[in-house]
Amino acid sequence: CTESYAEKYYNRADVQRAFHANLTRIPYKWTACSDVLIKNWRDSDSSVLPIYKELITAGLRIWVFSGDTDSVVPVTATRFSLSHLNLPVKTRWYPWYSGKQVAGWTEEYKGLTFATVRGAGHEVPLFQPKRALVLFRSFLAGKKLPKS
Amino acid sequence: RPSVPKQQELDRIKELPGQPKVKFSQFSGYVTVNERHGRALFYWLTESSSSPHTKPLLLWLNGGPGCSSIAYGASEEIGPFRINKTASSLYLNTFSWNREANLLFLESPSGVGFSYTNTSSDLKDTGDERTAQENLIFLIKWMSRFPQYKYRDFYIAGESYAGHYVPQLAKKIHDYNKAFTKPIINLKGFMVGNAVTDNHYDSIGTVTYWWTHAMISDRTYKSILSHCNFTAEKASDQCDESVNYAMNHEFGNIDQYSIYTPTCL
Repeated sequence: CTESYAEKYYNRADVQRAFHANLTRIPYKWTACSDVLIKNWRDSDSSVLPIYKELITAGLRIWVFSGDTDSVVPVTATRFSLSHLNLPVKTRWYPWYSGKQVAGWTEEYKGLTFATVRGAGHEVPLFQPKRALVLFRSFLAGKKLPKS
Repeated sequence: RPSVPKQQELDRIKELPGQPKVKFSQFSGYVTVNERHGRALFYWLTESSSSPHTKPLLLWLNGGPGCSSIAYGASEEIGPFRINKTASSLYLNTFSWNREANLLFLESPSGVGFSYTNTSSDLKDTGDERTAQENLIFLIKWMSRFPQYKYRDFYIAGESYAGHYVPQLAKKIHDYNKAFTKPIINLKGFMVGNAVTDNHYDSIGTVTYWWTHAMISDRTYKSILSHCNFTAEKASDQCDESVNYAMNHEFGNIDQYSIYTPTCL
């Protein structure tokens, strides 16, 4: 329901003033998502896997995570897609921990780290904020997710 | 204190209505990404709560396409503030990612949230390519306004359809940087969650999830797999029928974005 709170807050005139936003008086209300854009989206790559291949070769740090209770872009979708990169496994599948509980599972490939987040839906940091922060810390540090 | 560009100071947020006292700085404003059409992107920077000068910069994008980074990324997910039920005040998020990094939320493309265009037809022909290109233009111009972030370790993150935006922008930056020995956008990596990656494989994996999580029957599972060609531009009528049956008769009244969470009434 938090989306509806945002719809109210960001349409307040005093909030927009504080943000220096909407100075040109946009002729429609602020919305969390634009129906017009989604209906008229012009070009969309059918796959971004070729970009992954190029950027892995370039040596960028790439992490992919998946909240395991999302059914819109679910964990099996991501795993199935990533499997077609055919990356060699660097660190084999293991459960990672946060607060003495299994926070998900992870596998490190050569050039890409994949991690699931247990109990999280589509918006992982909303549903599992502590686990998401642990994930982010590990990503920034370039370190493995905690094994205990 | 080092001198900062004037525009940066004009963008400083003194305080948001209903905001608790905080020790970090915030800035927000517009960056024009296309003069001719009058397209401008809105950003909100929430600096790190401790030693922002030493922390990396993270750009967060939401998906949709057409969804707001400040609605989802900032206010629901990784940002320092949450909005209360009556939208009268804000409260702090204990697990905000600005403990670890300076967070840059970007409303992208124009037409999302506070970002706008002066050419209304732009709203009907936006797509991946323009989004990536204008996000790159935004970054280059934004760094002129915030030079303290030039050469700083830089990461991009996002979720859902940002599974397109994030790697596409990373590639644009990577290509742009090839012309410089020491590029100002010091891209180190990216991270995406529940991200749209490949139409064909994502679709098969999604139907498999529905079946393995007992959201659909064996019969519907088999029907979808036999009638849907996920590489086709347009789904067949039989495919649509099978998927619609699953959604209308088998899923139940659930939140598809979090299947064990009560739906919002």
